[in-house]
Amino acid sequence: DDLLKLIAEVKEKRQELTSLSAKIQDLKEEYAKKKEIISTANKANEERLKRLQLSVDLFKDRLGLEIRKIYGDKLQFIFTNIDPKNPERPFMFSLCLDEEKNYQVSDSAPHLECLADFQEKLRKTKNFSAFLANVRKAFTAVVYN
Amino acid sequence: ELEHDEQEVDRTTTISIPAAVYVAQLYRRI
Amino acid sequence: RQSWRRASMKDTNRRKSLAPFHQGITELSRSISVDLAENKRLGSLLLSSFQFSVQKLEPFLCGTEGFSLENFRAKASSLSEELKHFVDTMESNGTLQKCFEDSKEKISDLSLEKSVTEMKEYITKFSSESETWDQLLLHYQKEAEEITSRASAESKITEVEIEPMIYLGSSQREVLNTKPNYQKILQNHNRVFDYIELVMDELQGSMKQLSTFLDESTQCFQKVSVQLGKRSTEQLDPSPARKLLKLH
Repeated sequence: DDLLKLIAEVKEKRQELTSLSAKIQDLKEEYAKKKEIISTANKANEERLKRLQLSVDLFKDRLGLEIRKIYGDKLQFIFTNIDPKNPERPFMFSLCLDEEKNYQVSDSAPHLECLADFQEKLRKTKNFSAFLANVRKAFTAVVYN
Repeated sequence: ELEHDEQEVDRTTTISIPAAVYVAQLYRRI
Repeated sequence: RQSWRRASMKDTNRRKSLAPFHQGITELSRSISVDLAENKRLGSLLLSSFQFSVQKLEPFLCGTEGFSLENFRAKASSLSEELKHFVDTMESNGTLQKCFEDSKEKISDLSLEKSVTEMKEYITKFSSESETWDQLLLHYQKEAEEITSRASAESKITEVEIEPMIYLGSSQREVLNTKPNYQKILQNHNRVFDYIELVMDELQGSMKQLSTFLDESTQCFQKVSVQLGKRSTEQLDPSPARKLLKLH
């Protein structure tokens, strides 16, 4: 009886082994496929990011303006080419959304008195380019004064 | 490792690329 | 001398002389009008000589056997026509004219001699004029020297109106004589200026072409830029700043 039992157990184990091997094989194939998909997706993403970065660099260079997302869900705008004696000198301010989801400007360096007015105009008109143009003009006036 | 890679791709697809797109669009608007 | 007389010479030594002209022949020349040009007169002489020959021959041949007067006259007439045509041809191609060309060359030589004589006269005239001017100049120089020596002797300051020429001391005269011929220099430069003008015209043309190309390229780029801009604007989000701020 014991022998028969052992033989039955062994047979069972063998079957288990076969099915496990099959499963492992399936998993390996699945893994390979997923890896392939991920790799393709990664490449596509990299390509897209590269192209996006090119256009961002072009704008940054041409506008003399860098836009960064910073800690605290804020956008930081950094202007250059304002001071003719030191074109690399940065002039910046931050923008975020308040509790009512309105634009809020803060942390300007150097400090701008008129920034609050510009903020109000931006909230009314939603005209981002005019807003930024005015900020640049204000920074320029600070340099020349 | 596969899960990590998948998450990485997800992050890029749902965060990095949209962020770059919004930045580019914001620049375009400016 | 007797030895010179033709009658005293023997046959072989007899001096040949020209036979006298027949009166009829001289009449031929006289009958041609002197108002005509020389080559035409020669042509007329040739024709009238032939006709005269025919006239003289006719009575002699009338007595011979087998002679037909009608045939003879017909042949003479056709030959006369041919000769006339031949003479006209010689007249038109200048063959008859060449008979008189010797005298014409002599005429052009004459006119050349006349010009040379005239030139010699002019040269003599200008040389004598130049001598007169030189003498005048010497005379004025002497006067100037006299005046300056007189002025220093008198020791009086008087204003004397002196012609500018008298200011010229001998050293200044030399300087003036060696003055370059500015007119000639300018004329020589004219060629250079002409070339420069050509080059400048070419340059101007090239610049105009470049300018046109620049305008066309700019317009083309503007067009493409507007098209691309429209395409990209269509895909823009209405508020990318907000979306960016909301993105964690």
